[in-house]
Amino acid sequence: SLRGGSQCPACEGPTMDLGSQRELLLDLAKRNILDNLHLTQRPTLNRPVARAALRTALQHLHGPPQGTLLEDDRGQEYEIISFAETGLSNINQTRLSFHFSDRTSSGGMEIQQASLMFFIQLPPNTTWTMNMRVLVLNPRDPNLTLATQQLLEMDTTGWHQLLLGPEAQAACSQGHLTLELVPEGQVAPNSIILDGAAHRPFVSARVRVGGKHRVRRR
Amino acid sequence: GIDCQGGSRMCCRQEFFVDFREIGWQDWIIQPEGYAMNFCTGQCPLHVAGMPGIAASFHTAVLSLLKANTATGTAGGGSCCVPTARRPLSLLYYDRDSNIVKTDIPDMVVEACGCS
Repeated sequence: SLRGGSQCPACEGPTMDLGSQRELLLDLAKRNILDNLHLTQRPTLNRPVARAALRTALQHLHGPPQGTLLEDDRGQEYEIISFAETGLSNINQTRLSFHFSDRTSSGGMEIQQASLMFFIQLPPNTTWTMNMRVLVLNPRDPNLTLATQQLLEMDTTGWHQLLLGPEAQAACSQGHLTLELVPEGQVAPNSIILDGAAHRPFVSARVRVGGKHRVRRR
Repeated sequence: GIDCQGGSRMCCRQEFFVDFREIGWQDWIIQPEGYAMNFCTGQCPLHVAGMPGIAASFHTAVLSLLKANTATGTAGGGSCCVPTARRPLSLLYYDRDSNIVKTDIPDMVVEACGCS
């Protein structure tokens, strides 16, 4: 920007020594990145992720859709991978929790798509049915309430992907998603791999910040 | 746009790379290893104002001369060495919940500079 409409700061030339200039530029670069990520400070990592889990999860990240351009009036897009925390699991059910930070103080977070990835270990020639319930936290109720449920049929060992519906997307937007997996019929315990370094379940979500409530000025 | 070299004082792009290891950010930013921020610096004489870069053809040279002539006598000028092309920075990082986030931050890397 111009100072007082006359002097351009970029045209002044270096007015400080190289060391100070470098420090200033590094500070600018840091602030630029943090501001654009809607962070006030760099995150502190409390729960490190195993490299194998990271590698597996990254294979499921996608780039922006082909042929689309970043537009100034479009909210910034993110893809988020959230690894599950397990709780209240027993042979009859497995509960998975996911936490999503709100990425902005205004405008909200719009989940455009979310899917659960989980690894199933099945004996050969076996078909397994599983009921998946999506539970959400209700602000007025300390207990989780059932939002939706789906019946899944699986016949192979490996990663399975499940697209999550609007109820689960809304729960992600509010910062906390809980899923309950309930196996049905004869099935070996520990068929759902929960804690292996490379097989930790995760939710992959495509998020847009500030896009939902944007008003375009014409 | 022109990249800054030697003692050039005209508007140019100065390369500036921030190594995330150097600032201790390599633990939460997975990729890339650094940020090629770059910035614009240098003078913008009146005859190159409005030129994205320096006059490089017959037509732009004529236009520059016209500008210089018509601008004679106007004080201040107000032309500034600014980014004329920028591109996004793709980041893959851990957020405070240890989730992995991938995003493209628009307009982060200065690719070319010119006089406004």
